[in-house]
Amino acid sequence: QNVGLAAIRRMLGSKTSYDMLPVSFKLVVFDTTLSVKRALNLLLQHNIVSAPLWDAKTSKFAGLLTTGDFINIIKYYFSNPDRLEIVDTMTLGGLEELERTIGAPSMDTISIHPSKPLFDACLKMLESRSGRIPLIDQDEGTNREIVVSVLTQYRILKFIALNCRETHLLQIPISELGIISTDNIHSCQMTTPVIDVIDCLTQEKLSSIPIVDENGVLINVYEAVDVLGLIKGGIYNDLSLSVGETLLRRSENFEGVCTCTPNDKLSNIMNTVRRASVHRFFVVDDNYKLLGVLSLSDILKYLLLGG
Amino acid sequence: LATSSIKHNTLCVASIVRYKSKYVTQILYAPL
Amino acid sequence: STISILPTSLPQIHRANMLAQGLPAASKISSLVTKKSKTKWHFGIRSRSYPLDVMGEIYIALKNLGAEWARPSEQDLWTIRVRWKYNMNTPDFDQNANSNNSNTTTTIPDLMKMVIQLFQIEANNYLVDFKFDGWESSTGKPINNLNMSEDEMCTFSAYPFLHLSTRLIMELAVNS
Repeated sequence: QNVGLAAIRRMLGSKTSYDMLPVSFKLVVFDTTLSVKRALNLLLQHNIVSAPLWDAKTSKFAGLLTTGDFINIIKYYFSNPDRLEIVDTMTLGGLEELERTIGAPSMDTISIHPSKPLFDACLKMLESRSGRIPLIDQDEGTNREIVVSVLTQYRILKFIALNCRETHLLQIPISELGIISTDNIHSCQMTTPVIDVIDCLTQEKLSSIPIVDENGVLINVYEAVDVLGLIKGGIYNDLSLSVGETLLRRSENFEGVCTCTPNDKLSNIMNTVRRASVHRFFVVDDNYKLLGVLSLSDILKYLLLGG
Repeated sequence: LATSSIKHNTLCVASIVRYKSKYVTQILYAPL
Repeated sequence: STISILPTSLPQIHRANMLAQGLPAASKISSLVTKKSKTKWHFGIRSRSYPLDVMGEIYIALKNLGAEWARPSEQDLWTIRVRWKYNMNTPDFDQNANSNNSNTTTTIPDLMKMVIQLFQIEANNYLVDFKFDGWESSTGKPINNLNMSEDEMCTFSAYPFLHLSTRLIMELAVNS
């Protein structure tokens, strides 16, 4: 296990974030004067959940648009039901004001230079709430900022899983690593009103809430990205909607919730990260009774600092 | 400069920039 | 490995379970279909107007935006060399670019240059191409990018260029 961890850390220390970038890639950026509604449609069109914002007035980047911003909009709407038009009229530049109005934590301002070691980018990213960090360089001639790309925990773990053979050495069961979140797991039932679930997401700073039945058996999961579908469908104005009903908005090609058991090892977990687009693991027993949650952040933190 | 048709009153412009030895297609969306 | 996908979380099964409970929403709320419409890209912007009209519209738009341009040579009426002031606060165009306002200690070049050129694609089908053409400083100081390494030279931010292009395209769209 330690040999595996040391090899992974060596790799993360020897590579830069720039090394992780594909040879050719695109970066979608929104001007802060764009409407929230238009930005939502463009995120869905490009199949992305986040984008850097560009403020032409200051000729600078104005942070990242993330699902947290859309959750803020829903929360604002729920406390101001008469302001239904807010999604249509608000611009991305107004999100900061909205955060202050509802007392939400302000946008992440963390960033890192693309030439810094990947290990440093991972450590900084663990501080961010959104699990992502923009790579920012400076235009040598004009000192203007350039957002080169945005690094995410998911892409880093996939990069490790694809490029570090030593992940197969991580053979200790995850239940012995102390990385599974097991105490006071926030869960809900299929009939729970979606507003209560969204409240829980923001209060507990979570990115997903497991849905269990009366015996604690895991049935489904409500994820922060599901909020995009809620707003897109314009059905967020139905305050009484249950979380089960809002999950009907999910796209048909949703790949399902990934579960594992306490005996699974990180070698298998990383194998799954390599092959599939998985964003968290729910730890269950043989009867799918929920035991805990293993997030990408938990895994990354262990690979960087654990053992 | 690359452009795509104006839809929903939104302009979309892009340019491919070399960043060191990689290529970034920077796409900017702005309201018309 | 006992890693697997939770069957009840698959959309089809979730919908079947909701229907089985007789919930009316299950038949009303449809799943989100996001058409991944492939963005169709063009170089520059296209026009079917008469070439001289296109050039006229571009000059009017540049003038409205306060830009300045080099006098075109007789040999090349279809290329416009533009320069406009782009400072940190508002990217407005330089009304008096030649003024040697020496009090501005801009080490940051604030005059962006662009080349706008009209191309004929086929009969009655023209393309206006926008090309970034570097920066200058309104103080007239040479830009010290000579000692930049090859890599440094290419770490330039395209966003001011993209932003001013959108302003010009908006002006042309609004005028036309």
